[in-house]
Amino acid sequence: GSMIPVVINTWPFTNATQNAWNTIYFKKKSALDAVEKGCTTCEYEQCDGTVGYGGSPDENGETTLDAMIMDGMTMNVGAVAALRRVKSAISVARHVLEHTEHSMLVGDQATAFAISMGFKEETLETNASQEIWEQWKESSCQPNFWVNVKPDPTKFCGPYKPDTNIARKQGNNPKQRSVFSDKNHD
Amino acid sequence: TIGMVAIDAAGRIAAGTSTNGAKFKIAGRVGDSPIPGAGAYADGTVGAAAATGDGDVMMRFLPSYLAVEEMRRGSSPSYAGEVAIKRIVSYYPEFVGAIVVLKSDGNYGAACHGLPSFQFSVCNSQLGQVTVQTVECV
Repeated sequence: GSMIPVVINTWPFTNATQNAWNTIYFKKKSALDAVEKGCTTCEYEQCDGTVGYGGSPDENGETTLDAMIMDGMTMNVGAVAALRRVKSAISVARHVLEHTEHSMLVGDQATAFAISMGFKEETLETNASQEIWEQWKESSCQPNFWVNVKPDPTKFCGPYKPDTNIARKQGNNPKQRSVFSDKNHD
Repeated sequence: TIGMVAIDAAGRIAAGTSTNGAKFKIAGRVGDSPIPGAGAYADGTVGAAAATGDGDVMMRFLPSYLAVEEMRRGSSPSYAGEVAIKRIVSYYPEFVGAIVVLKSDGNYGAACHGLPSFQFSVCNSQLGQVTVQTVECV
């Protein structure tokens, strides 16, 4: 009935939903096409700085991308992780799905695959992402994801070495706090 | 991150994610988004789900897979999402994240934790236009 077709996405990224809806309803294309189009929209628009190039720099200031697409009819999957220097992560994932028997490619090898499939290699850093990274360094690299290392990662930047005394004392406890929010998420 | 689920006019179901991950992650870190069952999952006989939040935690619980399996047991999409979120919270009370869940008949729901509320975006013929909906977190 009128409940189908349908597209839903996390967060109020309405342009992504609209483009996915246009793909599935007006252009009569597949659910896979709609998901690819919707995610591509967010990659292009850099939704909330959490999708696509120019966001979420790592400790070295580099932006890398993760994406996955799954066909629920065949259970086929294509994914890329820590994809470097290629903007169209979900489309590269679609190529993994359609042109390989694998499920996931990672890092520089995923980049090489993307280039071989015709995708452009270019930087994912922007002035904005570099500014975010510089401010983080000026804030003594806070917050970060290190535990049981020295120097104290809650106060200082790395490089870090294992602090075996702390590890023995505290063990491997679950997280007590989260840096994740509506503007910093996977 | 964007996580998306869809059913087309032929009833085919798909799911996907795209993200640049966590700010200031250790180089090489990958979150849940590219992992089937964690960031998203789809089973044409049941439905699909897509999760968002703390990927280091979510990838340990496969919330999207769990939500789809909960629907396979007969649960509604909203309840299936709550089950998946509560499973994580039982181990990580400070967990921040959310999930959207879609059943093969077009019914859908969402659940979240650690946020004031969670907004997601949806469109079907009944709504007639893209609509942002909000759920209160568990």
